[in-house]
Amino acid sequence: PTTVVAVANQKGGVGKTTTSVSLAAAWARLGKDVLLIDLDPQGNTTSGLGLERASGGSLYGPLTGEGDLASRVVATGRDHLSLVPSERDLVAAEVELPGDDEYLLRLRHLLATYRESEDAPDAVVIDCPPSSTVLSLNALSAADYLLVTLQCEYLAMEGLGEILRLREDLRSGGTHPGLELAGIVLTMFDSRTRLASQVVEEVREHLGASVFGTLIPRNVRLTEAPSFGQTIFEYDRSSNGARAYARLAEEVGSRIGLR
Amino acid sequence: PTTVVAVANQKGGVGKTTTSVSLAAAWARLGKDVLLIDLDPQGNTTSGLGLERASGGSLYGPLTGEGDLASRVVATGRDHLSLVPSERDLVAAEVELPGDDEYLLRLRHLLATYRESEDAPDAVVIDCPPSSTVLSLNALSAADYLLVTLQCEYLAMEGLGEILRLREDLRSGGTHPGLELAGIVLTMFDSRTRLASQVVEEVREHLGASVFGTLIPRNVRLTEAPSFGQTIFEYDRSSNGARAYARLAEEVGSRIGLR
Ligand SMILES: Nc1ncnc2c1ncn2[C@@H]1O[C@H](COP(=O)(O)OP(=O)(O)OP(=O)(O)O)[C@@H](O)[C@H]1O
Ligand SMILES: Nc1ncnc2c1ncn2[C@@H]1O[C@H](COP(=O)(O)OP(=O)(O)OP(=O)(O)O)[C@@H](O)[C@H]1O
Ligand SMILES: [Mg+2]
Ligand SMILES: [Mg+2]
Repeated sequence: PTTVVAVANQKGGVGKTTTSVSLAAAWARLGKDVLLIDLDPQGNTTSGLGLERASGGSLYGPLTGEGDLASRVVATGRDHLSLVPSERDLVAAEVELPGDDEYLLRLRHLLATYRESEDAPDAVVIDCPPSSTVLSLNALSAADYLLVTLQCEYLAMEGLGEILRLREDLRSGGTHPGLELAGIVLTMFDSRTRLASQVVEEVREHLGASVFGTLIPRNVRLTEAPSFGQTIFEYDRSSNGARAYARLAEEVGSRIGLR
Repeated sequence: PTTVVAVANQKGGVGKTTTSVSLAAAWARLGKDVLLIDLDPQGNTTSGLGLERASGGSLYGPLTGEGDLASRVVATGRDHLSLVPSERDLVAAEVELPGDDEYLLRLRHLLATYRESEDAPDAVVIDCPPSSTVLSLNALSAADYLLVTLQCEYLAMEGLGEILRLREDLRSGGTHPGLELAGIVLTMFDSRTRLASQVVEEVREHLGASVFGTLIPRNVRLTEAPSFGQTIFEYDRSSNGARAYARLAEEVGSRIGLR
């Protein structure tokens, strides 16, 4: 069976891409077959792996009725890790998709077919853009699990209620009653600032077990790795960032049954 | 006359809100009348000033044909600084506006009326969401100047070409031939990391005079201020963040003729 995880949060710059790439790479290193989907027109997941955004290469076509998901899957040069890249045109889906009454389910239908095929992976990780519009809603409607990344800063806390309410709306509104919350990943934790510790304390107090135990520290190696088109494990396997994401991959993996 | 500045970048978490609020507050402290428009459904500008997102209080109504801009302007409790707050429904404009052929010009028309009125301010600052869809395009189509904030990190560099190309498309495509680039603000500069200095060097090399001389340092006081609903000048006037933004306000003010 294939488990689909959407990494989402409408707040910008909170580690969605870094977490999507690092989790997918960690699971691939453990021998799981993983497909990464770059659903953000910015294409940071695509470039972070050292690959190009290519016109016609993204899910833009399949989402608007041309072609299927399998035809967009490309190799990344890493064992067990494949990618559906982004492209600039993807942003057009935001205005072109609304219209028929199933426009939020396009990605779910594309994935349903793909999951049946022989090449279906163990996990699909979807990197979402910083918004709660058509592309992100498609990802949430297609996912088995929502993973929220939360920067340990005040402004990021504000947005947390938003993404959790969005999940609730999709569930109670009937679009996707089965959307589970995998959990909340606290990232860019800077132990030198008082505010970061306060955010961690407050989020753990309010959300308890939904918050993963693994804290991702602020670690400059994580910002450097994508400039070389490398994952954190390729760039600096002994860094604090790599160790934390390796631990997180174990924790998330067991919570979503990927063991 | 009123000068309208849109603070935009589809890359998330790069200091758009922090810069919008800090610039507007700095100009208000210099005695300029400034209107801040929170065009991001997240509402971080609104909450960063200690105000509430209120249903019916945002530009959602005026953008979809109900009411005018002036009716949405509220006081912030600071001299010379007023606000059009955000609300959650604002996100609906992303799917509801497309349709007629002038949907990108809705905000420009609303501002055209407001600029003629007696209460027209010296400057309008628009905080944009992290996307290049309908709301941000409306802001760019309405602005005299685009101000791009750029985080001194690799992934942020990737997106810089995107927002500059978007401006070019609006100009050459005829939607807004008069959209000037005020410049690029380099923010969250951390002098301890090699990458940050490389980013600054590379951006200055490629874009020369479009890059403001003032660098905004990474400064934890800037992340703390919004948690108290205060501007950086209210929270800690002597901080590195406040000093840098005061300098930036002078620099941007003279470039856009706000002196
Ligand atoms: N733990 C970390 N320590 C230090 N820097 C980090 C960490 N995680 C991410 N970053 C950096 O912070 C910036 C934002 O991270 P990232 O791009 O992954 O966030 P995002 O949520 O995907 O952003 P967007 O909303 O634009 O899609 C990037 O420059 C990234 O390299
Ligand atoms: N110079 C700075 N030093 C340290 N932290 C900063 C600085 N500027 C902004 N921040 C913090 O970084 C985070 C992102 O900044 P901000 O929210 O202003 O970015 P944004 O581009 O408006 O994000 P979004 O794309 O979600 O709208 C916030 O938590 C903010 O407090
Ligand atoms: Mg991202
Ligand atoms: Mg913002």
